[in-house]
Amino acid sequence: MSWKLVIHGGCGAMRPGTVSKEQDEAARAGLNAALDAGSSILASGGSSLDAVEAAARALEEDPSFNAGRGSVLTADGHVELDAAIMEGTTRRAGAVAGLRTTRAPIAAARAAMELSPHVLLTYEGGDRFARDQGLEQVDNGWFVIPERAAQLDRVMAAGGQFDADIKYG
Amino acid sequence: TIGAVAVDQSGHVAAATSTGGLTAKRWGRIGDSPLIGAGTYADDRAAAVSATGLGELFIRTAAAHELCALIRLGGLGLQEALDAVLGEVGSLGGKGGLIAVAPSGEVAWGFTTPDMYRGRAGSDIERCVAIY
Repeated sequence: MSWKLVIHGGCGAMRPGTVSKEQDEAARAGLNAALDAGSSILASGGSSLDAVEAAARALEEDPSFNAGRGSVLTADGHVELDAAIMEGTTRRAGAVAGLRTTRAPIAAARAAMELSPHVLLTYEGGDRFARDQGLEQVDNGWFVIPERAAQLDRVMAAGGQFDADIKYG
Repeated sequence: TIGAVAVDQSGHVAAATSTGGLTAKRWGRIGDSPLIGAGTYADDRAAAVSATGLGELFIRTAAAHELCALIRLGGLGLQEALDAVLGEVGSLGGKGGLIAVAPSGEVAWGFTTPDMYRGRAGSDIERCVAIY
């Protein structure tokens, strides 16, 4: 049986001409690294669940993308992280929302699926659960990169409207 | 927002989505990514799906589950179902993108924005990374 992996790194924020050559190259390198991470698992007979977690982890760590490190900022300047994971055989699912200190949100979502009786865990309780499962905790500032802080400044200077046009991912 | 969908050598599918949400969000706003059935869904009877875009519209259309239902109950093909859901999101004024994979090994993606960071790989397909 063959295997397949498809990934995305978000949409709407990369209009031609708004992304520098360096950003374009960095993003493509990040996408390739995520494909490598997931493909190596699938090619060696591993599960699709392990593969999507590994690919997502690679993208969460890459500041090119709006997830994990490199996430956009809330109106009051901190990062809030959401993630979900689901496997198709038994339709087990896990999700987290509003996390602030768990470095690997997708790993927290998987822990919610496999180590709790729930599907969705949120905010401080979600971070506390992740910490109790041994998942690395970091300062919220670890997720913040200068480009995202500058984007927030631009949005707030323009009145802080809801980014319905998903100009910033 | 980032996402991954996969089908393994046993024909089982899985989906993952992770996001920092929208810039300048307030009031504890949560989008579609962590909502099972909206931004993330996986069902061996249909497909694995991950979404990106204006979360409010992917929630209201239950986009990821809708795509699977169109396959499972409506008999649509993978790309056909994906395009139909993006059309529904668009008809409500939203935009964004979807990636999907079926237990058969069929893959699909689509987006109604000028761009979507995306990539795919497989045992019998050419690797591809693209933005626009």
